[in-house]
Amino acid sequence: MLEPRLVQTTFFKNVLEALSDLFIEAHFEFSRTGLELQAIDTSRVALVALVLRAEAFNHYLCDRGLSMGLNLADMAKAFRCANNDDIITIKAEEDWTDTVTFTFESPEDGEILEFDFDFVGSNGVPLEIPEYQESEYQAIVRMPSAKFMRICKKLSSFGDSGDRDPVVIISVYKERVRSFARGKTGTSTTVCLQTQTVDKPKEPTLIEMKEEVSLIFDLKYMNSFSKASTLSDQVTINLSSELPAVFECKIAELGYIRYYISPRKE
Amino acid sequence: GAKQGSIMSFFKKP
Repeated sequence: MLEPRLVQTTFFKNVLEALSDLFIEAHFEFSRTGLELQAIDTSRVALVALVLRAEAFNHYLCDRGLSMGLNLADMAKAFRCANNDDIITIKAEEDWTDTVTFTFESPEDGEILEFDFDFVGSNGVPLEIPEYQESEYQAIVRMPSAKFMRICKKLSSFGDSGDRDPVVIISVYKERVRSFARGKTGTSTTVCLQTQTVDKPKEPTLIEMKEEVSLIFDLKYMNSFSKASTLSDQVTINLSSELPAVFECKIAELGYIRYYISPRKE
Repeated sequence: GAKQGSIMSFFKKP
């Protein structure tokens, strides 16, 4: 029997809430070194990769590898029933049946909650993702995640363009990043300049530009990532017209969540 | 605009 135990219920609640809008199924892999999750959206434009090393958990035990495809919406629903301080135990039988059991144990209430999830397909993941070098990107933008969330919210104001999915154009030029969305009844633009002020030294917006770049993204991907970005203080956006764009938030040196989005030039 | 390709074309199956 394989039996990882962990206590990051709140963290997983937030991850599942952020991902389950866009990604239906995910591939989970628990190993001695930690958890790796990958999911791809149904239009196969975006891939999310979550890596969380074992040290990121208060308590993590996993003697042997355990990997499976699971439905994210079902998991989000199950996690909504759990308390934030529950201990989670994940069990799968050695003879490899096609279900996994998540047990939520509340030490305070003396309550145990058990969910069995059937394995599902995982839509083509996991994939081998190369580590791209920063120098391969035309521009890299770093900003506080709160600022990124504000921008996404503003872009959504005119985001509903009717029959087509609303899109956002992100352009980097002259040390500034411009985000533009066109809706049915108007447009919304935000321009961010590089900032590194003395009063907020920990919250700079940094723009590294090798050359100008302009890319189009469906607003839904930006909105989903902005939800996931609550897990970190800062976001990094790597832009290239030849490589997948990467929206990344690091989780306190113990892992990361990355959205890879297929490039679409303006 | 240019057609958006599948994200899978950038990554290999392990």
